[in-house]
Amino acid sequence: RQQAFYEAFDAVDRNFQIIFAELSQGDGRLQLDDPESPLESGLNLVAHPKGKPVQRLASMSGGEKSLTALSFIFALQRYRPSPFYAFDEVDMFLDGSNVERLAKMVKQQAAEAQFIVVSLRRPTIEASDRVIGVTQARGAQTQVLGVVL
Amino acid sequence: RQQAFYEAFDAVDRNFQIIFAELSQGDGRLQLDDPESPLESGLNLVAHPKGKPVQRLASMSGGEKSLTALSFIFALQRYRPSPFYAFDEVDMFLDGSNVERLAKMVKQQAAEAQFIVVSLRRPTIEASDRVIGVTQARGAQTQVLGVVL
Amino acid sequence: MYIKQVEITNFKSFGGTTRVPLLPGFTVVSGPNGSGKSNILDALLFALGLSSSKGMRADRLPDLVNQSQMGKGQGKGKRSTVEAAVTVTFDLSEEAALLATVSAEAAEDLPGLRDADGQPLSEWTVTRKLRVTQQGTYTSNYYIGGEPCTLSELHQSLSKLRIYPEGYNVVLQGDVTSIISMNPRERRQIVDELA
Amino acid sequence: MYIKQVEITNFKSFGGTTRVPLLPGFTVVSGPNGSGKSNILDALLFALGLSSSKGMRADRLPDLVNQSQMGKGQGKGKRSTVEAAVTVTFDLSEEAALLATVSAEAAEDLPGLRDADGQPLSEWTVTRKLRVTQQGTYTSNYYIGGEPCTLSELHQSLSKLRIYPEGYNVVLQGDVTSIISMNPRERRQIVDELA
Ligand SMILES: Nc1ncnc2c1ncn2[C@@H]1O[C@H](COP(=O)(O)OP(=O)(O)OP(=O)(O)O)[C@@H](O)[C@H]1O
Ligand SMILES: Nc1ncnc2c1ncn2[C@@H]1O[C@H](COP(=O)(O)OP(=O)(O)OP(=O)(O)O)[C@@H](O)[C@H]1O
Ligand SMILES: [Mg+2]
Ligand SMILES: [Mg+2]
Repeated sequence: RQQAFYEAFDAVDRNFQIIFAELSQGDGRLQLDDPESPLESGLNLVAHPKGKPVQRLASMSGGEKSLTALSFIFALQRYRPSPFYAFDEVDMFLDGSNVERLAKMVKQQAAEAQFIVVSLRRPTIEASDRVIGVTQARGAQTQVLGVVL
Repeated sequence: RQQAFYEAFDAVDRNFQIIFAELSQGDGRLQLDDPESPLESGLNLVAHPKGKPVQRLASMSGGEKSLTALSFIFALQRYRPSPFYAFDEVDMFLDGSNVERLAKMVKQQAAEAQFIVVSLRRPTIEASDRVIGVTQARGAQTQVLGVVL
Repeated sequence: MYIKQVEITNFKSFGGTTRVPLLPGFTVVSGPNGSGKSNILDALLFALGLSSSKGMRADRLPDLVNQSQMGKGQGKGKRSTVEAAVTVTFDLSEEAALLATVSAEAAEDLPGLRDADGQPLSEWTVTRKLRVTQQGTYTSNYYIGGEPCTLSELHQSLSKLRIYPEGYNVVLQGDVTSIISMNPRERRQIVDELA
Repeated sequence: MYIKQVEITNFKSFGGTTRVPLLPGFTVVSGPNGSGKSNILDALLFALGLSSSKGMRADRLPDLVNQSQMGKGQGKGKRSTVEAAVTVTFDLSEEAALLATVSAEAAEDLPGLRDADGQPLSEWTVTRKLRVTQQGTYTSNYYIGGEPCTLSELHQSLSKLRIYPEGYNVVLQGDVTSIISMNPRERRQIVDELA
């Protein structure tokens, strides 16, 4: 069991390092509190955003934390790829250029899997292949409007 | 003591109704679980966004919840006005037209008090009197750039 | 393989039947606050049995039925049960082309993937129906290609398509914040589950 | 009355001394993630004594000193204590014009609001200094107009300017979410505190 855990951990850690570097131009890695007994240990996300000293999640800014957490989620997904992904406003904490980098990454991945992404941010909408508009019609019912891009 | 509480509660409730109607074009009010013993009771934010049945906070969408919570914060502030206010990314959950309504309200209030608002959203930046740019300089130090509007 | 359509009937803010057509690649869903964007993802989780009612922001399953339907049940002897249903249609034309070269016995197919003559279909549908009586009791049933099945049969088939309940392929509103605020042990358990 | 300037020295991501000029009306602070926007608001809370170290996202007060300063302390016998300081300057020219018409005894002035001859000043400054020794012990002092004062004296003066610690006039990143997730009793307590 410990063997299986380490195999998953090492793969997810490698993914995390690649993805974090792509999204934030810094370095990041996963760290176990107690590598001797992994099945009891805690897992920390340690990152060092561009040009800054290494930090743990707690001392980062709102946007830095969310970019780190997103990289972790994507690292897990790459370990067990799936034919479709759905994201609900994962870009809300990010500044304009981080949203663009995230949208670019999703666009690249969309060549291999289907991505359904709920977003209110302009760079994400502009990077997509198409937009489905949703609105509240009479009597509070949801109406779906197709949009051709 | 109950007297003082009711005086504050009624004033905040009146403010909440006015502000929620302005921000979301629906109706909202504060409701005590147990009006008989206010000092033990819980306080609920009940709102009925435009064209929808009355709802409690729990069943609203992310943006509706944040608009309701914001209206409550503003209702508290109006009860005890202050010479300055500082907001940190309170517009991040809102769609474009809700951000515009919020920015308009802040602009109106800014005639009477100073507002310092951290934001990444375009409608808020466009409605402001001036923008202070902040960036990370060499060696991860914060640098403040004045911007004239 | 990709999701070709989600058909939503009387589920949350969707009254009547709404079809949401989908294509492969990168699709954005956008619209005002409260218009029903997250409810489309909830419909997907509901039909594929990937989430509890709490994960769909409802206290109990019956809260998922469209409110305006609930009112109808109390009419003069009108239908006393109301029903919400979601059907997800997957496009498997790529897989079907592959399957055509292998006989039915040799391949460990997905249920509902071949027609009566054993030819591979290019579509696969999953449906979930929730019926709520006036007293508030309810039944919830899953169907693959129109045939009833259990939740664990559905999960078995989905994992052949590489869709796993703990796979993190659906990231809901607020999941990013909860990763940030969970404690290190909980974060390690996520990797544990994948192993 | 409004805040005219915040001067930040060796506090969080501000190395050296940075002056942030402010004007009345609606000012937006914008910039990339992690650039130091929230740290400006933390500097304001720090100087006016409106928040604990936890509210400024630090475990202990010494974590608020700029990291690159901490390194300097360990150098070859270099200065062994490091210092972070924030000064907030309020513009009271409107109030001063009013005060000029009243004699010093009659008015219950703010400390530091009149000069040696009793004439009203048009500026009021509040400073907080945090000194951390190499061993990690620290001292933190408040000053009004350059004169040392206690936190409760500062709060008394601030409440005359209608700035209250529980007043909700500073809404930090995440406060909106915490209002949503707190339980109804906690929400009622907020109104209680104001009463
Ligand atoms: N004592 C310190 N010394 C040096 N840097 C620090 C110190 N404390 C915090 N920081 C750094 O300040 C940065 C955070 O700044 P802040 O939270 O103000 O960002 P922000 O501009 O609000 O970003 P966001 O848009 O993501 O909210 C972090 O990268 C953090 O590491
Ligand atoms: N059973 C139901 N019947 C009718 N309406 C419902 C039901 N359940 C939820 N709703 C409504 O659906 C709306 C929420 O939709 P949803 O959460 O999908 O919004 P959203 O588009 O994601 O908004 P946001 O951008 O704010 O996240 C709410 O207004 C809620 O009241
Ligand atoms: Mg939503
Ligand atoms: Mg911030």
